[in-house]
Amino acid sequence: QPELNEHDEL
Amino acid sequence: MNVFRLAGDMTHLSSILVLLLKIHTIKSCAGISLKTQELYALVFITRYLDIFDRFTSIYNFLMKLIFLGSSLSIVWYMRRHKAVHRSYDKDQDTFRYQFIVLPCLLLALVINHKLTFKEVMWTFSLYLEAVAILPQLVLLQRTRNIDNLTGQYVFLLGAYRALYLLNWVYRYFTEPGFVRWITWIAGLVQTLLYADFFYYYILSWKNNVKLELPA
Repeated sequence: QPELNEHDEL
Repeated sequence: MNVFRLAGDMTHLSSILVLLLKIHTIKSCAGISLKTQELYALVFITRYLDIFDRFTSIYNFLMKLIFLGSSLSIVWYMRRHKAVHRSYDKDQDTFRYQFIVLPCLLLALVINHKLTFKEVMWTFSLYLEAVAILPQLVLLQRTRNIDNLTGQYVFLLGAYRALYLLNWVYRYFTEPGFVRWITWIAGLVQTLLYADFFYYYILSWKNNVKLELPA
């Protein structure tokens, strides 16, 4: 599964 | 959250505050590239499209508002404020940034995590941020006497992403499965672009001489 990108950084 | 990322965010915030301080107090933006400031405003707009529909923490939310607000007000000051605009050296700030915006957009369309509008915009903002400093670095080479605040601004801006690299190393070793190739490579390119500036900045600081970049 492609790396999940939860945008938790600014 | 880890100490590297917090230090990175605080360094990023202080770079923006140094710039706002310079523009607001001495009403001058001499040596500052409006092109880079406009690119940063675009970076924050395209990166924080999800500010209202993806809530991570109060900290994230507030910092996003601060970054958006400060970058837009800096562009406003440099464009609209009479005294500040007069100190802007548009004949020197000639970097044609469509040469960086378009390739970043195309690259974001090709290499991204998911082909959705928001994800492509977010990826675009990463690629754009990596090269957004170029107009400013070109302007610094043309500016003879770089004033301290401008030098500090660029130094802090480069240092923030270097701290983020440490943050990614830390997260890689502490969070199993934490892999962000797109972010890591963009962040590395961004930091490497500051390499020669860092060299001359630290040299000028050590020898206590005026910062000057060779043309």
